[in-house]
Amino acid sequence: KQKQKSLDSFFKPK
Amino acid sequence: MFEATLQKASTLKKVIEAIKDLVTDGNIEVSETGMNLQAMDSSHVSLVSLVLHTDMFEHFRCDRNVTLGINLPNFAKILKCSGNDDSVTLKAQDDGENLAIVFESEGQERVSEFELKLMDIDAESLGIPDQDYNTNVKMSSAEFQRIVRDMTVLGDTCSIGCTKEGVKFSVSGDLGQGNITLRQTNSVDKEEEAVTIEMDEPVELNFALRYLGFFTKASPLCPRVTISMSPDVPIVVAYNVGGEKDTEGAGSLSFYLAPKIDE
Repeated sequence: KQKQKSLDSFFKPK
Repeated sequence: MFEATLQKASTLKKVIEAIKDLVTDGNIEVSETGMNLQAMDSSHVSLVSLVLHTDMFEHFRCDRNVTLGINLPNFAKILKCSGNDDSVTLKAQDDGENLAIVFESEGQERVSEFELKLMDIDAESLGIPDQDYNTNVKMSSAEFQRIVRDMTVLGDTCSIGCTKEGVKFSVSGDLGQGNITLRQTNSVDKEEEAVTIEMDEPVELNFALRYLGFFTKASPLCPRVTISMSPDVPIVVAYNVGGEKDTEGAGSLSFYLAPKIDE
């Protein structure tokens, strides 16, 4: 089973 | 105030058409370097980054930085009113509530003026790490669109694997499975159809086809697409805007998509 990662874990707010 | 004229309204129309289904509301930041938009889709899985440099505009004036909060589907509706060879001029006052959009036909015998209500959009800007990718694949944007469409017939997740020999798209679902491999081809008759792969190490990642499908709506912008991947980071699907083939355009439309990982 695969889980969709969120972009929040890669790109942080400036 | 801000005022900018683009010789081809069709370029702006294609850009907005390409992102309006993924992102509903977005802030276009206007500064002396050009126009930028960065927005995530509502589920925070993908991100759109649009950069339009001043050199792609016939005329560009921006006295003070302005943020244009835009409902993209509504902007697209207005842009559809432009003729194929019309120019478009965008105008906004510093604290204005509207974006003025003027289309002019080539011979200037037809002028159409519209106003789009601007919105206050609360969106935080994200820092995208400036990184080198392990793998960069350049291919025909129409071919990429076709592959994504074909993969969608079989499932909702596509594996994209890349080796020096080629790039392989694989899918499996309830009715079966399929894969399409494109070999690296430097010597094809049509330059636009060439597949070029620059890579350090083989990489394979899984992505939601639904989002890749959204990204391919940008295909009319550019005959070439660049797909960049590194292990365990978002894929980048990038199109040049206002440029030719895969040469550096005066703008770019890049889509980022977080991978799916095994639980």
